[in-house]
Amino acid sequence: KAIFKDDISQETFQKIKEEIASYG
Amino acid sequence: DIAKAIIDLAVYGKSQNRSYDRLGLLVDTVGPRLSGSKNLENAIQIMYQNLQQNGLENVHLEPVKIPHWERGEESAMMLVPRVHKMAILGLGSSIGTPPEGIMAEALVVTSFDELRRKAPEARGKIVVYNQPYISYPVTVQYRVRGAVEAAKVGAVASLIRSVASFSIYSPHTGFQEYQDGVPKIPTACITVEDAEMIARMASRGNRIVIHLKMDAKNYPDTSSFNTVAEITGSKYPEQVVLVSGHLDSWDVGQGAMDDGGGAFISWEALSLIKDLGLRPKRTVRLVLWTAEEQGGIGASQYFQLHKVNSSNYSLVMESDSGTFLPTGIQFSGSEKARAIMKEVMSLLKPLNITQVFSGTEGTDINFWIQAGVPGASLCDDLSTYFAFHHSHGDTMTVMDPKKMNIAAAVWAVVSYVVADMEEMLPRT
Repeated sequence: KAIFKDDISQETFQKIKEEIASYG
Repeated sequence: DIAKAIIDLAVYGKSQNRSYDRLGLLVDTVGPRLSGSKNLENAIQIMYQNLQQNGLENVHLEPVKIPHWERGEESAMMLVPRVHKMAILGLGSSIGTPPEGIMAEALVVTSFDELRRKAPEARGKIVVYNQPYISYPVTVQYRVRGAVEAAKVGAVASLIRSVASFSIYSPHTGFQEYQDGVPKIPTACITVEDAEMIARMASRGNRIVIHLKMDAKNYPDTSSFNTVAEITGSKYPEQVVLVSGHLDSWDVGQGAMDDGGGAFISWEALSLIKDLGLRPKRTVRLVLWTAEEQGGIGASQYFQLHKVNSSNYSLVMESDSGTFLPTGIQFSGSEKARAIMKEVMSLLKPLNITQVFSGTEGTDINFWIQAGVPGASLCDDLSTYFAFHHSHGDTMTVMDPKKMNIAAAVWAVVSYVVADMEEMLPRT
């Protein structure tokens, strides 16, 4: 597993947004 | 509802005021915590026990060599044009005067440029800097370099207007640096009031004579520790979100604001996560730095020891600019990481603290940021911070438990969520 990504796609960013929103 | 649960516990629940109460107990018991002092080592030992009793994991001390400077007795007396006892605070690492002190005429300047223009008049004099307060990063240059620049033109000592945004006759100390090849001269801060008065006297053509005595001494480096505790990650335990503040302070006041508050909201972040029974995917590591005030000494040695693992650090966080009412965080990192941090901060809408500013502040985490690790610092209301900074006024009286509750909530939500997200923050 890559421990950090140098870049993220728009699609991935949307998933991250949803992931973060789940903590709210 | 994890963010809401953290906020509720920190601000409204049974944990409210805990970081303030814990801080009060430590600083009332130990007092100020100067690098190299017994007080600092007592504080580190107490914190080691506190963190263990709190049930945090991997509590340990990491050895560090730190500077040992003591101010001793010090005084400054204006003798001409009238007798006036001046409040002073010697600057960290300053040498002392001879036992009989230094008696010399004062040369007043408002800038380094003016000092260079008046260089022919400076030999054998005490240079008094009356630089205006522009901002801390700009004006602090006079405290840090004032002695060196004065010595270059032949002065025998320097007295520097305190780097303070507001004064009620309070001298403010801090670190200063000598330069190889430039004679070391004693250096201290005076009050804004005295600097302005001496400048007015000089502008009227008065001759000003000052008698300065300082017993300050530099000793060999001594042993100290960075204090570490963790909540170990459940899925990627080798990956880290580092949360920090510094445990040392200057030897005046109580070091409650700088940086007791930052250290204790960082501890509180881990306590809140633990109280809620949360365990993020990666490790949340608390580091309480030693000897920050001498130039990030503990943090520098920590970085040297751990930089081989820098690719495992998702975010480094430091609170060292007060724990007054937060407005958001300052963030350093890639634009993609910033976009993610904005989403994280949106979880703090219930507190109306959602802003992500640029330009992370933090001597101790700068090493990591320079190495490409994303960094965050707490951004709060600084309107009174530099009135108390490095002065006898830095006590529990300036702290506010409710504001600390809110700062701790911000710190806990950010550290937990970044530690628990599936991916680390992107770097480029």
